[in-house]
Amino acid sequence: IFGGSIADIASFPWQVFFHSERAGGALIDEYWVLTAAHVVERNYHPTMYTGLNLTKSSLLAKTHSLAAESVFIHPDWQRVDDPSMRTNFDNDIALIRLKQPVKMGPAVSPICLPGASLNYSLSVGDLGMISGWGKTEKRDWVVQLRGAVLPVTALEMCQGVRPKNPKLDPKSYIFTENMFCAGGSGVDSCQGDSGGAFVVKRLIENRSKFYVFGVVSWGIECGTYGVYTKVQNYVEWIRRTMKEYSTPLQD
Amino acid sequence: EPTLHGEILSPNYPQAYPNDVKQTWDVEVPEGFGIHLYFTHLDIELSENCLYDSVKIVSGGIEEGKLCGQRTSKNPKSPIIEEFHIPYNKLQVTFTSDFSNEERYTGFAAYYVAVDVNECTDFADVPCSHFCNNFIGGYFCSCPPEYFLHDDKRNCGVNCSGDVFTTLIGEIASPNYPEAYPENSRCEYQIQLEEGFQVVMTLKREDFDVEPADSEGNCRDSLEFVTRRQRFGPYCGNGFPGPLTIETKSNTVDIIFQTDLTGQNKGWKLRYHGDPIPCPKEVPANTIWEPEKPKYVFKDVVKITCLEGFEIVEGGSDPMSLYSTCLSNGMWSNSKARCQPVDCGEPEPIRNGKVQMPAETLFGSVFRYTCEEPYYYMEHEESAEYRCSGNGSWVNEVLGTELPKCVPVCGVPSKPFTTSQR
Repeated sequence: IFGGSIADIASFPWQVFFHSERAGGALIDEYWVLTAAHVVERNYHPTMYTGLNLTKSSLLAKTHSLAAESVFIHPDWQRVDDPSMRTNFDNDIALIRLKQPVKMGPAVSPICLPGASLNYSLSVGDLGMISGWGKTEKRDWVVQLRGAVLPVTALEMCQGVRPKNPKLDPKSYIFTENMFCAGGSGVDSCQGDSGGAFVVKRLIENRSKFYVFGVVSWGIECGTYGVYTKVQNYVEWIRRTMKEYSTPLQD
Repeated sequence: EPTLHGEILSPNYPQAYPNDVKQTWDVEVPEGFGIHLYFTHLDIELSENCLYDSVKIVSGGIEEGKLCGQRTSKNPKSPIIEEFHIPYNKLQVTFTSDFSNEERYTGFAAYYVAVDVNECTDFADVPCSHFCNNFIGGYFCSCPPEYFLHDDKRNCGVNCSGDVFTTLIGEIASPNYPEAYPENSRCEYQIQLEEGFQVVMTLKREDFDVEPADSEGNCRDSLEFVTRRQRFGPYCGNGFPGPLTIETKSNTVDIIFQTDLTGQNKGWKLRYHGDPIPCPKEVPANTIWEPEKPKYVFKDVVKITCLEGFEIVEGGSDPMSLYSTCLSNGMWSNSKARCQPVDCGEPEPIRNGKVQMPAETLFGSVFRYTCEEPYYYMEHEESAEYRCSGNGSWVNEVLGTELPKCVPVCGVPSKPFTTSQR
């Protein structure tokens, strides 16, 4: 997280830590974790943890991990031979069904999925929150969870980012309606935060809750603007998949 | 040895008999014969009532005759001057003379012969109840057709016993009814119905005519009904003296009709039918009986159904209903079955929630599930309350028997994220 600060997991109880191939995810149900497709496309058996503030190896060894029963990558996600050369992150979203349900508590609870009504529309300027153990201005990754608040911006802001690496051609990256852009003022997500949730607080039916509007997907340069998968476009797929695989799969 | 005939002569006959003589002859002929005693000569001093000299004939202690004087035959063709017919086989002849004879009397000459007695007519008592047949030396009795001679060889009776009536309805009458019933008989009938029926007999007063009781109130002829537990009668008289309808409370009844030697009455006639034994109508609590009847009797079958919320204990496969049959002993089958409140048992636990345990778990009891707040909430708000239903399940108005779900509360961190970022 660029431009963020140390956070308590109780402030982001949906945050899931992916140990191998350090990344993030969001708990959306007792059995389900939402993440980015590029996080799991090469790892169908990720080891995950919830309720953690610190990701020290000594702590992880004592903590009960979450085991994935199955991984559902969005069917429209384009697979590539060399992920490091990927420029198309369209449909960067995936679901993981856990073998065992997660017990909820002050440090572990799911994030809400947005609905289809106008109440859930996302506009430029809306403030969201991100969290993760990914790269910061000073470190490639951090032990203590960090969080940040950042606004939704126009997609052009992400398109206009110029990479420091001259070999990167920003025009080669694909932007679609399944993405939105957020960030600015040095607040951004970065490597290691992928799959984490971009959440927005909404007052709906007199109840103020956080909803997952985005999944940390990609960006041209950390600390500028980041691209997030627009979860609203996938809510139907998410709910259908969760319903279809609501009972444990047979071996 | 008894002889068939003999001669009796006064002392010194045909000479004058001596004074002061008393001589006795015991005459005996074979049994079954009477004695014909006749005198062919009689010359004995005459006195008033033969007080001085006489010849006396006694049979069975009874003086049959006492003779004196001179007699001659009045029938020129017969020498007999006096004769006696004694219907018994023994007699005693006694000749007596006193001291005062001055004249010469020659005494008597008498003869006796055994003669057949007609036992059928010669005695005052009737020896046979029906037909009497005399023969030399005895008699025998005989009976009309369909009668038999009793062991006493004198009385006739009829074979009227042994009939067993098994049909549910019937009529029974005395022999020959309405003609006179046979005397000296004992008729035993039996009504034997299937268990579960009681014999009910009806008699009309006019259908009953049995020789009335004697002065002491004892029936000479009698009709009697006997069951294992009770005795009805004996009845006699003209017109039935008992109740016109007799409920015997038994499926078997012995009918005994006894007659003596006398009487010429027409007898009796009765009707009977089998009345199914009733079973008590005791509808246990919380049950419905089908069909509903004011009275239930043997072989009736009822379907006993428990009211909603109750189930049968000690019943068959169906916990809600069973069939009960009115038995022959007046009891119901499955009589121990009772409808008791359904017990739903302890509620099942749910994940991430708790059961507020009910005080009891019987039909109609209510309890609530709660979720572990604030991290879980009930998926359906109205699904917390469950009621014990009639089929033994805990039922919620919305979910039915399905258990409620406690689902995680989403999007509510327990701690707000604060940042110094501007």
